[in-house]
Amino acid sequence: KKTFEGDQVLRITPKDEAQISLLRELSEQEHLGLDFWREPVHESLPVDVHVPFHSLQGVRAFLGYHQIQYNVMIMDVQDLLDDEEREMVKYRS
Amino acid sequence: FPRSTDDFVYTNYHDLNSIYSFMDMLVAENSNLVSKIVIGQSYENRPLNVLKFSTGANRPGIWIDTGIHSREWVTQASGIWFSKKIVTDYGRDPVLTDILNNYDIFLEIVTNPDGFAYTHSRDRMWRKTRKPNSGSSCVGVDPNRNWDAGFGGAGSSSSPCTETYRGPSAHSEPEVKAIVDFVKSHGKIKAFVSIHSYSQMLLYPYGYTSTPAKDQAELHELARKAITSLQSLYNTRYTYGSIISTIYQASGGTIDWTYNQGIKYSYTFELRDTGRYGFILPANQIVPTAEETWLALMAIMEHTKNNPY
Repeated sequence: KKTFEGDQVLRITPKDEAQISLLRELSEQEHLGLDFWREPVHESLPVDVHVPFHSLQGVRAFLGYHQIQYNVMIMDVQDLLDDEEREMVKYRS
Repeated sequence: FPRSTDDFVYTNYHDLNSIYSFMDMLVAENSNLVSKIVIGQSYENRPLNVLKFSTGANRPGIWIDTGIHSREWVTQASGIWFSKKIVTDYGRDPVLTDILNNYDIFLEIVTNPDGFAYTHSRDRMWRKTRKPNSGSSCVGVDPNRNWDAGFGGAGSSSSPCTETYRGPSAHSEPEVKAIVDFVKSHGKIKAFVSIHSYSQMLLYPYGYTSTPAKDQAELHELARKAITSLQSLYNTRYTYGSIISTIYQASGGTIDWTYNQGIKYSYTFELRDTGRYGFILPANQIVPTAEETWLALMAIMEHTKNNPY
């Protein structure tokens, strides 16, 4: 079963079309394993991206270097999924 | 397992077997109102079950589907709640009763059962179908890019390894083809609502083109009315508009195809996430999500009934 320990979901708020373009470039970096829950389309819409733990440092550095604002929407994806699983098990038992 | 649908826990997520058992139980308890029809089989040979709520023969229909993207668990959970709400309110709520005395409602709770089973067993974040792709190690097609409406255009991907892979051809996915065949053979579907999560939006065609739908003014006004109703419950913030103007260009989408088939009231929802959880909405949010969405669905269904075409 695939697990997501240490993975985070970042909510990114691009301020202009240039930052949107940068985020599109980021999304094309297949080796990072990013999963865009909300894609970079327009500066009026936030971008949510699920970042695997192994790519976190690189993605944060990229965002920081380009001064693209973001905050952590989900601190640890697996923690939330564990909570979800616990609720389901509690119901079953 | 609960002995009746009254005992079923609507405030929790359930796996595919539990949902299919729930559907059978609902049918057994309400055989005068609900039946189960199987419109096809998934790639992995799971039945594609649809609940039909009907009080008479040869009625026009209203279609609602949830769970075409398997990881959007709040949608399947909401579909379960809607089905119970329909049997509970029929005969009690005059508006729903009137709708059901004139229209059948079709509800497909798990539109992508292979993907949904996979989210429970292997990868909670799986979105697509589970059909292998020839010549690629990557599995699955985005069933919301697989419809014959601008198929292959911008806003979908030709790469099997992406989340928006459109598939080799329009309607290549059995989960999609089954709905296509059903809608065509029925011939009188008058409203079609496809429910996704997340980001709190109610959208109407088009996604593949910026050309406005010919009924855009009416669709927009009805969306406004539906969202006003939705927000009256918990004040959840929703936006609405055409797909291409509200989110992004997306080709091969469900409701673009249904609209082009002549189903005027074609809408797609993106349900609530409260801004913090994305696809991992906690189970205690299921019922509030379903309750508020139901109000919007009722607005769309009532308008459909009052505006025959």
